[in-house]
Amino acid sequence: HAQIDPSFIHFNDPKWFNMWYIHCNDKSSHCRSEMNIQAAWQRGYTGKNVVVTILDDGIERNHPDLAQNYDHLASYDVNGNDHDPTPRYDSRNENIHGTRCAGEVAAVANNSHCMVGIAYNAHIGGIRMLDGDVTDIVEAKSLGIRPDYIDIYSASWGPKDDGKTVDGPGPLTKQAFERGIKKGRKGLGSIFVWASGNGGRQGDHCSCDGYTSSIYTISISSTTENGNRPWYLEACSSILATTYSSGDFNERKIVTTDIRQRCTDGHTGTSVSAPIVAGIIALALEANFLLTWRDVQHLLVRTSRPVHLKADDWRTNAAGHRVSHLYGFGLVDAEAMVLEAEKWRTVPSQHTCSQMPERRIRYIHAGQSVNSSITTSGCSEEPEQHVDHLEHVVVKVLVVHPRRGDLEINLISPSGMKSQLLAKRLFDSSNEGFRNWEFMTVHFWGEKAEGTWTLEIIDSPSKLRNPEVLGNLKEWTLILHGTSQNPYQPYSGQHSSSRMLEIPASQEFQEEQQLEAEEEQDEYNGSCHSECGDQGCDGPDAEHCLNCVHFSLGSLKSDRSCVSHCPLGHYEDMVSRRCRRCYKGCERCVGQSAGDCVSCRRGLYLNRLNSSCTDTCPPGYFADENQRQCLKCHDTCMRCLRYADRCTACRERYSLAGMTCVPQCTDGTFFHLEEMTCSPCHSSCRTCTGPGKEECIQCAEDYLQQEWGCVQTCTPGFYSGESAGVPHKMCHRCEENCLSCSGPGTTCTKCKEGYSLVSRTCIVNASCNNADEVFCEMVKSNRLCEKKLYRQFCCRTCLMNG
Amino acid sequence: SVAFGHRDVYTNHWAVRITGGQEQADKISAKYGYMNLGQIGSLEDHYHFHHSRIVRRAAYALKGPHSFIHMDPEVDWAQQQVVKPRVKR
Repeated sequence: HAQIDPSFIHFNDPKWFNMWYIHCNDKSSHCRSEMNIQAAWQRGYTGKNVVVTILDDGIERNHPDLAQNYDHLASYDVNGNDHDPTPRYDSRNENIHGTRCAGEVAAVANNSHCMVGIAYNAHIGGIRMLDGDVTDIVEAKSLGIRPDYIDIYSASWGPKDDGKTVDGPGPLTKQAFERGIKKGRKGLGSIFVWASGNGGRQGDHCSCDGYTSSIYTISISSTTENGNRPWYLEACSSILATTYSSGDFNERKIVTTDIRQRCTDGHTGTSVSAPIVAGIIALALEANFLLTWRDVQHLLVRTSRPVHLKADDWRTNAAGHRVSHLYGFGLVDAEAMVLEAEKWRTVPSQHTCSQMPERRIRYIHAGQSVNSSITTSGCSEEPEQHVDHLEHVVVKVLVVHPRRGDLEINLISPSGMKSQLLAKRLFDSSNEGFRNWEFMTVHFWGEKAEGTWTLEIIDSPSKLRNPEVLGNLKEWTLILHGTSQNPYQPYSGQHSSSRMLEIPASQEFQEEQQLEAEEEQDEYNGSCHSECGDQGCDGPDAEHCLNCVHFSLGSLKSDRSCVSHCPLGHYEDMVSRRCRRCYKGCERCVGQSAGDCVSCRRGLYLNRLNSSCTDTCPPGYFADENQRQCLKCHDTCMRCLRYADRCTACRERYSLAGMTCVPQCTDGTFFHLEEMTCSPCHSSCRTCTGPGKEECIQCAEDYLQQEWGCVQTCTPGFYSGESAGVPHKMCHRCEENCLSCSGPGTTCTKCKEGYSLVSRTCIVNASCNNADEVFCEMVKSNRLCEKKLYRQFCCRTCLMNG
Repeated sequence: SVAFGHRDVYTNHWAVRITGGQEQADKISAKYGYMNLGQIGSLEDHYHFHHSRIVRRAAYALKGPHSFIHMDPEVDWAQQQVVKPRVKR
């Protein structure tokens, strides 16, 4: 429970005080707001230069609380096949969803409008793709829009949550996901955030949603203000983390932008949570642009925690992570995310190890369970497949069963941790079974892969069934994803509170110098150690010397010893012939002071400007792991990360292109990466990304944009017109089969070969055999020819016949 | 909204995989009466074809001359698109 927050930020957005999930400053009541978003802002992270897009039913780009952050390059209208994702307005306000999601991510701060987005300085776009027939093509196109420009795709939709559907991405969308994580963000991987299912009331289970159970998407759940389970929440093993959302009537709600330039607290469900996480990930990307898609998932696992989220099934897995089927690893922590992100080391490459038990018939009897086990080495014999430290675990099953909803499926790891892959679904009476359906769990994250895994299928009939019709586990495959090495380096922050690297000196030197010899009381007459000087010794070891040939190490309190060379962390004082300690953090030095360091201990870097060891290099320098020094960034970089030419901020007159600072080329030119100069665009482009005519960003004066190029006049089949959201004229496609038209709709003036112009539309030249007078009268009286669907039939024949 | 309950609703859009670039895809689309609407997002060699003579929505995958595209040796893969019922959460 929060006290009054002395560092409270004040914004003038009218609903700022209602945003309980970002700050707590209500003096009259208890308040828990533990996503720590404000704390992340106070560390300087607001989503600057990060691009997020909302895949939904559109975005009101001219909403006063979105316009400033709206990015047309992060937007597209897949339903309408144009560049304007403005939602379709109607009396039922069907298309409010995308605008509501967008506001949560990036509503502008302190502009006297509505509220404040989580990443209020991020770029926000929208891909209108739900307002029409959604097909595999539509989804794949949407997920593949500008993957090198858009960082985060947020989706708050999915298959029906009716408790009986099993559906997921089609082959194209699966490829789009794989391509996105491999090639998006110039190889770092696109980030896909997904809202988990909302079918709690229908007893749905989100493992039957192939989008949220994909390893490429970050599946997000919701909790209410008081940590209660919302009525709409589904449980499943693929949920990674949770945010606050609207809940019961007596709990506070989330506020966001609404269409028609309004503000609303009516946004609810897991649709609230996915955009919040998209915003938080934007803050993390601002802290570290080099995070890969897997780094982001690791960050969420490491920083999310249960806090006050209520669930009966919180368990601690063998890696020490607490996890629940309702909330994943728990409530997101924005501050912890950015702090971990700052110092994050990219995790090792992903390995995948698959194993299948030997095929045999395993009947599932009603009221009983079936167990099948596999013992795996984690593919240790194949270096490229070896998995030791787990990330996602996928089980692909082929199960035949008369009533699918009666099944419960569990997976037990070698450590004994059990994850429920599927719960019973009361409304699912399908007899289709699971045909190579992939169930995914994150519950074993960090555990060891090696050992015996057990799949358990329990059949609990909910209605009378024919007992002779048995279910059958035909085959199953265990797919382990993870790494062969520990993904976390020793100095990575284990928790947000341990973000500063401190090396307690006493502890450090105790580990290095364990000199616990007992003082010899008795006189010794044997031979001395070779390091002993001319005064002899009291015993045979170097600790027994009365003086030293070379150097003395230690003191009376820590047991002195004679050494030929001083160990790391010490320097050789030639005057007193003693090993003296370097300054804290130094590995090698020439003196005791902070400026006498020559090299630093692991985890620190030598700043040559003042010869001191530091964990943070000064501006213009980066921490080089190999040399353990602060090295200068490339001249054009103001800041860089890990390499001199991996820029994260540029000097004046340069701009960031990916990770390179390139000169800001004037209009009409683009920066040629190979020649490292500004080269001219094609004459048809005003601005461009390359020399070709298909590489225009904006068209030159007197040119029109057609498809992906610029033309002086529109080619046959296109007409010239304005387009909302685009600063220049565009060529729009005429109606189909039309070669020349004057505008949208039926304005054709010339048709393709094989078509005739009738009433300014193109109709195929075929004739209808049965177009008699009665038929044509029916066509005419019902004005069927005005309907596009019927034009291709008999309109030409009827019209030609008068 | 989908008018046919749980049954698939077939559209007049196809996804095809054709190597040989845009020209080859245009040639094949014209051969069977389709219009090539271009590459599908970032998926190389995958194209979006539309057939205006096929009814926009149908409860069955209607057969006709257009169906021969599936057998064309230049076409690696083709799939008629079905409407996927999707809900906003």
